Amino acid sequence: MLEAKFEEASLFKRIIDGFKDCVQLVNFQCKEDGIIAQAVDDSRVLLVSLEIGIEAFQNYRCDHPVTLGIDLTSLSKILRCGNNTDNLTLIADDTPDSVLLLFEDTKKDRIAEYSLKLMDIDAEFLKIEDLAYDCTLKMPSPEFSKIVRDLSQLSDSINIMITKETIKFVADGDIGSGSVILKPFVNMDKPQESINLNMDQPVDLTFGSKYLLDIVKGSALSDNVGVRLSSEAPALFQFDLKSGYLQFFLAPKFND
Amino acid sequence: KRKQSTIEQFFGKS
Repeated sequence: MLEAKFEEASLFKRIIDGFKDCVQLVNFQCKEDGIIAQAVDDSRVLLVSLEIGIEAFQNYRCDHPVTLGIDLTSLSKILRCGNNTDNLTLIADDTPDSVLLLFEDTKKDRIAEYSLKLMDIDAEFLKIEDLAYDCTLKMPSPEFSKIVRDLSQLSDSINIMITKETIKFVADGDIGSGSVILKPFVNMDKPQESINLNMDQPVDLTFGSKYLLDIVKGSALSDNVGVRLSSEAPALFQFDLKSGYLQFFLAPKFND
Repeated sequence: KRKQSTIEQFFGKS
């Protein structure tokens, strides 16, 4: 039996909105310590990995591990039916063919109940080794989103270059080129505005703009984004939840 | 021209 209650439906909505545009069929593995999900986009370039810990829920009960195969397009339709401030409880039995979404408006004593049919989704669960990254960057997510949105207008690729004290984003396309250079800095009175950089090795990597545009949709989940770069592995873009995270692993482009 | 790599080139099946 699974019973997972969010204090506010808006949290689950924002989580799903963070990755529903790049993957559609997702297996949510519900276990006693929380919910995890993993999916790869159709082009096999972007891997999404979600973890929602128990503390993200008002209360959470999962007697036996259960996998919910969900079409995010259908789930989004149902999530639109609830109010952001409603409680939202996900309910499923141990061998479910559907999941119940219960929206409760505690003030107006209003209950809305929706049942979403589940799907059999055959997707292998990829093992994500803990990699040693060359660079780790933490910066405000709105700033990262703006840089990605601005530069992706100029080219279908965005180059990220990191040296000792400099983070450089470059786009060079048919209509022209652009570059944004950031320096690490600490904002004492607003720490989430800080830009923290830890560089073991310089990196110079190129990524597809369309994937970065999908990734920045996770910005609604967190004030800042963690970016971990390696010249040998997919880049990791991480948005932390109060308990858990939404991670995007993006395979780079290479000079062939 | 740059060649896009894929996730499977880096992460194996668990």
